[in-house]
Amino acid sequence: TSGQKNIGSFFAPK
Amino acid sequence: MFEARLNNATTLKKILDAIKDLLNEGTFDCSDSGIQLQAMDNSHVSLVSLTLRSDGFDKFRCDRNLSMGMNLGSMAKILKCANNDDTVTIKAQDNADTVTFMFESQNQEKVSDYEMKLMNLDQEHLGIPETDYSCVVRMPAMEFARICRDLAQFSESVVICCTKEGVKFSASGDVGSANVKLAQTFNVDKEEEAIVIEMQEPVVLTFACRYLNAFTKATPLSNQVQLSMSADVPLVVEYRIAELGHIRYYLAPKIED
Repeated sequence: TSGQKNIGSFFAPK
Repeated sequence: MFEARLNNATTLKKILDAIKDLLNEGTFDCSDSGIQLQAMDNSHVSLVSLTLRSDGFDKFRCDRNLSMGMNLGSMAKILKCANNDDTVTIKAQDNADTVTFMFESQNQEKVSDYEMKLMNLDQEHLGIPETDYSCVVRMPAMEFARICRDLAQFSESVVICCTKEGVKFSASGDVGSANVKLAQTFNVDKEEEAIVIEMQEPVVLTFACRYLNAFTKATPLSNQVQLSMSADVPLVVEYRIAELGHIRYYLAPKIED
């Protein structure tokens, strides 16, 4: 989807 | 030994319906506090986080922490074999490579068990911090589902604008434009019909309808849905599962061109 960031980029890996 | 029992298969069926369109598979992390599942959808745009507390089960035993990777399509096939009022028991041995679902009819005359192979899923877990959001909206889950369904006809995206007066959902496309405004309710008879807005700062955010509509598959789990929003961070769509836990979906806002 254009203009849609990967959700993983908002949270740090545990 | 892991064993978790629910006196009614309906809840588990509804939980699976709420996640299986977004996820092909998922790891159920079991501990003495309950069952958790966290997974990104196949395109890594949204995140599903499911928490089921051990005290919400009719029986719960987990001697050792256990991670069970399951194909959700296979799990759905198995749960189809349960009647809604069957008791369902999920069982696994420590270090097992299979899980067993046992269904018992109310009169105990029919007992079925289905064994499913577990999968080794290499899923990374993300740390989700507790955050204060600029706007938190609680509204009837059916109403939210209806708005998402209606507005998806007009555009791929919906704009959510939240102020202390109310929340507005907008979509515009080739056909034209659509706006749905909901005012905060006061003195409603039934709590489940209330629209409550807690606002620190107004927000205007754009989200993909496709994902919002996928999240509304959780509607049968809860009368109310909670939307938590702040600028430039993922929206949280939360459905509480009565006496058992919650399911939360996270979706990043779309960036304006």
